[in-house]
Amino acid sequence: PLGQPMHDEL
Amino acid sequence: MNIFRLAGDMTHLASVLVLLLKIHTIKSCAGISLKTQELYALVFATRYLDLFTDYISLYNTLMKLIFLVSSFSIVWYIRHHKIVRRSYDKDQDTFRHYFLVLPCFLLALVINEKFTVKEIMWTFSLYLEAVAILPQLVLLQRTRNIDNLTGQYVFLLGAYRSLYILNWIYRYFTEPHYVHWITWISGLVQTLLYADFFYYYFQSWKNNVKLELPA
Repeated sequence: PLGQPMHDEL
Repeated sequence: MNIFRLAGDMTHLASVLVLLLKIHTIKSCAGISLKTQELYALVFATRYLDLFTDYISLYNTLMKLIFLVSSFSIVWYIRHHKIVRRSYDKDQDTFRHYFLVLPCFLLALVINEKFTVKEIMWTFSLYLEAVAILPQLVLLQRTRNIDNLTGQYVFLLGAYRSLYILNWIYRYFTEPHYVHWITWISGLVQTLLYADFFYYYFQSWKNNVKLELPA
């Protein structure tokens, strides 16, 4: 989804 | 967030704290590769570019700050602290780590999920992290007596990525559309690089003998 950052992991 | 990823982040945090503890308390970086530390600082600097643009969670932002500050302070300690720098063995830490940076960057230009600056820098940081431990592993094979803290540091650093692999498997089965081949393959390569270290680390722990890597 656009806007949602591609990566949520550290 | 799942237990594997939380355990992975905590193990990663522990590895950084063990290293800071060693350097800060006994004022020594004997056996530590400055080159690996410099590569890690570069990994975090290129991976956390979205620190101020994308807010994911307080945890995410806090951990990014901790990893950034700790990795750069470790590099500063080894390079500039008047006592610590004396214990840095630059004649042994000779891995030409700059030869790792360019191939990783070129690979990130070619193989990435999206051709944007942020995504290419993020992919570069993944490839670089996979090989960042090499100078440290080479140094360990050269320095005969590996002290406990250094051994624990490398072990925790390898263990965190192994836990991340379990996290990726878990997310693959629980989250639809969660597919990140680039992350998975580079994470697997990174973990495999630790395989022989893990073997000797486990042997030394089982036989209760000092950790020694074959030359």
